[in-house]
Amino acid sequence: LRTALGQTRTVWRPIPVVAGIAFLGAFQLYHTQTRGKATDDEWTYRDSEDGPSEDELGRPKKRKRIRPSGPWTVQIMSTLPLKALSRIWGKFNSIDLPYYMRVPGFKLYGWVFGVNFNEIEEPDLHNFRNLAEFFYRTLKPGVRPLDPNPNALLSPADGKVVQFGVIEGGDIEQVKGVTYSVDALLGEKHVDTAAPSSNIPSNPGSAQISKSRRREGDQEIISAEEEFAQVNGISYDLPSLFSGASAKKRKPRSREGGKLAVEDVNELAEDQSTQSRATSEAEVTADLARSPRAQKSWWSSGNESEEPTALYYCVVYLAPGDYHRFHSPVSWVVESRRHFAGELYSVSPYLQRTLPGLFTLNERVVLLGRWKYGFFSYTPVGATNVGSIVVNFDRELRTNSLLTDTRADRAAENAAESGEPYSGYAEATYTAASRVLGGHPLQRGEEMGGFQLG
Amino acid sequence: STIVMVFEGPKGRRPTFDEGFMDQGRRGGWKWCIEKGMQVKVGEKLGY
Repeated sequence: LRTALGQTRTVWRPIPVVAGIAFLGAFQLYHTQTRGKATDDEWTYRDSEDGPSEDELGRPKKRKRIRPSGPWTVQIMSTLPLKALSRIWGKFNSIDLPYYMRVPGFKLYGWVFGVNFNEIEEPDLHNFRNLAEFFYRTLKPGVRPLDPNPNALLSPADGKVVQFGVIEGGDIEQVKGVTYSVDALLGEKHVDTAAPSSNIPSNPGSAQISKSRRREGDQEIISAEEEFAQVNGISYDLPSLFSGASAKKRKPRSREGGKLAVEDVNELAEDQSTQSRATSEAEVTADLARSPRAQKSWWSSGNESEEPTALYYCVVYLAPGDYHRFHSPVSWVVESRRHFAGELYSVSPYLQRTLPGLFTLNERVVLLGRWKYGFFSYTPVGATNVGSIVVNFDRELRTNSLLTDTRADRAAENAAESGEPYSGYAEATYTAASRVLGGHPLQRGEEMGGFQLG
Repeated sequence: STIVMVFEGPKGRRPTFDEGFMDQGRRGGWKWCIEKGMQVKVGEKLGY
């Protein structure tokens, strides 16, 4: 090889060189022409800017996904079936390794990505059957002590701080000054998740019932199973919200602007350990009770309290070798979650610099709630290698699922046919998880879920 | 994978005449304990 490299004469043929330049020129021309069509909502579907939304026979046109703008690496990446690749990657890593390959395989992975084997709870690496299990490992108790300051925001995961600061004008600054709006990241304000009143109701169930019935009066109600099944494939039983613990009623789902609102994932309440939930509830209640501000549930919901507040943000990036479970950074109450079934671009620091609005393109689970200073949101964003986001207290959630994607596409088409805007997410509320707090309580440092391979 | 947190926090109040404009410690408000690119572990303080 050394001889060949040194002695081979390089002859530049004009035709391939010219052809290559022409290709790059055409590619750049195409890129500059299509770049102007992208909007802030790049993960959604292209709207009527391409002309009439119906074809000559009156059928709705099939909408195209918008490709993000960016350098050629982003353009190439946008042509790849990233979600399919992510699922294949996950299935591949779920294949059990031969017993004697496990330790050297995991050691090699740990050496490449910097895994600290001394912190792993499972001392024998043979017990991890495959890389997916090793990736979702747990740590020894006590190796991650919590900061003693009760007013501190704790790190939710092992990783690197990519960005943090204060939000001004509703925009979050990404790396290198690229901004995206809070609404694009979290979804727009939803009337149903707003704070029910200025006080935490003693019986949140009754407040929810009245709101639900009011919605029935002035909204289009789609009765029962098949419509929400289009989003998650699962129908939810209304908890004991209506009249008692034994009541099992199907709740009619309301459809507002093409958005499918799922009320009350209460099966999660049955899955939770009653005692641990009671402990969390007591601690979070005590914490929230110190501040009436905690009763607000949306960042734009007025600011009538005596102490001014601002909106802050922090982005933590988890590298492949890091511990991939995430924890609650404060004591707070999760009121709802929104699942955005977007793409699965890599979230490496390079792509964060080069792809504007990356976090608003990718699949993500937005957990919305409140803490003692008011609004709090927590958004795990998936990536190509870790597309599956697990939330421990929401077993109905399915991310990086072909079924979910198909149903989200169908919901978008249905919304387009009926002339309604499609918000792009499926929502569930946790109001039935805690009757006292009107949501699912989480203690600071409590494990919330994690990222799994594929 | 990435985690994005967006939250409401105390902004701090305007200083009184007696406190002076430079005395931020008595005004309250949110304070960060991190830098960009810093490695953090679960449970470490990001701000308070």
